[in-house]
Amino acid sequence: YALQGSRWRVKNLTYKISKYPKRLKRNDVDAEIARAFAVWSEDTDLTFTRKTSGPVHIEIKFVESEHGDGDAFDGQGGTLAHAFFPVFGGDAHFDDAELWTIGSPRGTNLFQVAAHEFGHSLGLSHSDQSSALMAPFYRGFEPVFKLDEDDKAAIQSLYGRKTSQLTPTNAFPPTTHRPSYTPPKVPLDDSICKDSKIDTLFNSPTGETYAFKGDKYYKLTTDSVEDGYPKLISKGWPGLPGNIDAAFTYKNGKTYFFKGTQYWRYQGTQMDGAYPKEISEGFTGIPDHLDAAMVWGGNGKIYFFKGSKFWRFDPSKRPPVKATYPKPISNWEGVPNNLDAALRYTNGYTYFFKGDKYYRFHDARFAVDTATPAFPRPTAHWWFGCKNTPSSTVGDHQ
Amino acid sequence: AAQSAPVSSTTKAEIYLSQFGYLPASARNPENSGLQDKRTWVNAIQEFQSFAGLNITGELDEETMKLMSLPRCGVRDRVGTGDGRSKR
Repeated sequence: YALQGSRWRVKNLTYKISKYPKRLKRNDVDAEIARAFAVWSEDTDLTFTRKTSGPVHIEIKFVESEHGDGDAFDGQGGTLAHAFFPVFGGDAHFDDAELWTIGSPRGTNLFQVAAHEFGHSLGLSHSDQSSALMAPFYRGFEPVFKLDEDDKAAIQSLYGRKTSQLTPTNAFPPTTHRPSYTPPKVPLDDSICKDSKIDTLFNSPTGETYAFKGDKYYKLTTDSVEDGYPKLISKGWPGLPGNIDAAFTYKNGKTYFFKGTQYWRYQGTQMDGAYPKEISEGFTGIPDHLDAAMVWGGNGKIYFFKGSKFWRFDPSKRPPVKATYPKPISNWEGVPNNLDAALRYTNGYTYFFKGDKYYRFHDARFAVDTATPAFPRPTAHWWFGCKNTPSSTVGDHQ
Repeated sequence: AAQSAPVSSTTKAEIYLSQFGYLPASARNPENSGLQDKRTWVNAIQEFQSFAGLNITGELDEETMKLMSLPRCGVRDRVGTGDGRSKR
């Protein structure tokens, strides 16, 4: 990575969009811009609050050709956007001759370009790591976005690692007088090691993995729970209740949560409209009181599980659930009925969770994977990094 | 919308390299016939090729011009040289 040499002296930054793109809906742009800023909050204490008027740190504009800063845009293609480093004001300009899109391989993805430009607004220069967000070239639409270690190291070298409790960015009304409160610390407890049955597991759009249990959630690392967890679900996803039945993140970057007869849609950690809605309204053909849900890596479709049955939901089809469903879960060879959770993990494997155990599924063989130690394995050991818990269930008579 | 022209000539490459900090800003003005000495020109191309992960030939080859035509961010790759990006 490379740093320009300046940074903001404060970490709670404000921004406003003073000129919107002509082809997108304003609230969609607001959500994408917030999501792009949130990329830089994940690993630092930076917070970003949107204002609709008055002085802000970062002003955002969608403009064409010459637009007053002496650096004219060049029409579709070529230069997509540019931004000023903090010492030069931090503003970000986007070429509105581009076909800006959201969650689609068409055109130019607004979220990815905006997250890159805000890296400049925060003091990052271009990186020569082609996998880094701060590489100068647009790489095309990436449905599952994950900040590269190079980018994390860069932003943390300017603003330090994340220390605060999760303070969702843009969670406050758009004023600069934020209530001086810190969310109640939920004491880290190791109860998850004593009782590792979970309500659901899902990946965030930025590739983080979260486990929900009751009114708390755990952010997982590659082999355990991140320091400082569990935290309250209501703090991480304002407006979302506890005791969630199922959750998944779809390729549109939105995360769907299910409980009882209702569901919620989130863009990152912000509710994405007026929720909850009835499952029957948004997911016709899918039952209530689900056990588990996931997007299967084998075909990118959404699968719902309840009792001994499963349903396949394809939003691009009419009807989204074929009449041949539900089908028996026994089709997934070796996977038990009455699941707690299902997850397509960032390593590409599909996992099923039930009670204190989990199963790794071999998508090609369409059967539970064979490995040593065999599946099912204890969740506590392998997912939550619990010490003095067995790493295998061999000899377990349940 | 107008399409930005791909980099297909030495002149366009010179403007590109100057725009993104590999050549002095003067090269960006197509009106003046600012001469570049050979060494500066080759260095600039090598720097860009190294940054972009291309084979470092110092030649303005097809691979290099293809990469120069990709959509990208307008901020300079090499900052701190020349006028930087300043709000006047």
